[in-house]
Order: sequence, then C-alpha cells, then structure tokens
Amino acid sequence: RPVMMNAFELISTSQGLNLGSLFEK
Amino acid sequence: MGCTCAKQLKRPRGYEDPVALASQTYFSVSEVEALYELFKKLSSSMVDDGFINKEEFQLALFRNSKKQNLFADRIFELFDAKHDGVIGFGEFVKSLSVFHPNSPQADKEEFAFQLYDLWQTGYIEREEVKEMVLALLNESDMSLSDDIIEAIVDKTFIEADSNGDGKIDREEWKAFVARNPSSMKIMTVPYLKDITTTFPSFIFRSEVEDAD
Repeated sequence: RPVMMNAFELISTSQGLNLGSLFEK
Repeated sequence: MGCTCAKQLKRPRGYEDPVALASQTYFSVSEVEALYELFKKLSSSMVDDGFINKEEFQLALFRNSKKQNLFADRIFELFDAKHDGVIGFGEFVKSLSVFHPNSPQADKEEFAFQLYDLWQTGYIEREEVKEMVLALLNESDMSLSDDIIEAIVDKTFIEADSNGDGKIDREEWKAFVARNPSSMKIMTVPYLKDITTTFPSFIFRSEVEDAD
C-alpha cells in the first residue's frame, strides 16, 4: 500500500531547491 | 602591509578577501577561490557587474532566466543577506557554506526553517505549507485534488505540529526533521566537498596558500 509523503518531503523535490544544479555545467 | 594592499587593489570589485571568508565558513582558502570561479560565471551571465541578480540566479538553476519559482525566490532572498536585491561574493560563499557537508545540522535546520517560513512570522503555518505544496505541483505540471492536498498538509501537521496549535515552531521543526531526515537532504550539496576538482582553474591563479 503506498505511503503518502509529508509536504516537506514533496517540497524538497523542487528544482528551485536543488542548489546542486548551480554546479552542473 | 604594502603587499596586502597591492593584492587588494588587484582584486576585482566585490571580491572579498578569501582568507577572511574561509575563516567564517566551512571552506578552505583554495575552495573560496574556486567558488569565485563559479561566482564569476554566474554573476556575468547576463550583466557583468560582480553581483548575481535574480534572473542570473534563475538562469543558473533552471537554464531559464524567466522561470518564476517560489523556492528559488526564497533561496535568493536568504542568500541576499543585505537585502539589496543582489547576491555579492561574500553572501554567496557564506550562504553556500550552510550547504557544505561539514556544516552543522543546526545551521541547516535553521536555514530550512527560514526558507519555509515564507511570511517570516517565526512559525511555519498551515497556509504556508499549502502554498508551497501548490507551488510544487504547479512547477511539476501535476494536479491533485484539493482533498488530497489537504490530506498531505494534515498528515504533515500531525507529524510536525506536536502541540497542535496549527503552526510549526522551531523546536517542533527540529524534532520533525530529526524523525524525517529525508526532508533535509536538499540542505547538503555534495559538490561543495570537492569544489576544487569541479572548478580546478583557480589552481593556476591562487595567490594564497592554505593554512590547513
């Protein structure tokens, strides 16, 4: 049975929060 | 000392002393110099003025300077510690330091709390969480019914709002992330640990030897 994620787990998938992309050329 | 003054005169506008920045962050002097290579690239992508403006920041994150994003806006606001609408080199290094793998968990938790406290009331409120979920869905071109969104927000508050007052305070936040470490994954950028291999060009230009 699928488990619902909490909001912060969902939010943390935003590209806007992925600072790693600053380092990707 | 004459030598130091000469070096300061040679520094480009906005380039703060890497030794001073290294002493205030989790980066070595060489790493600060390597970050300057990245900063130069980002701050000159649209206007070469020695500062990262909002559009340059969006361009770096999304390859698109016009892409509006609630979370990128909040990160930009937090990086812009002086609140002057742009990110200077010192602000860039000090903020990125929070994302260093060696940075203390408490600093990461505080940064994330401020990030999610959209209206800066000192609490993460239910309306803020719902707004962020809606922003995420909008960003991902996903749609969920309002019932499901409410269920996600309800579940979050059942897990995080221990005293049941409808808002998450700092203590509740700390306890929540301790139980949900995956929520804090975004607060660590593994690249920051080997920044000197990601941006090796500084090696040929380094003026200062690392003390450590």
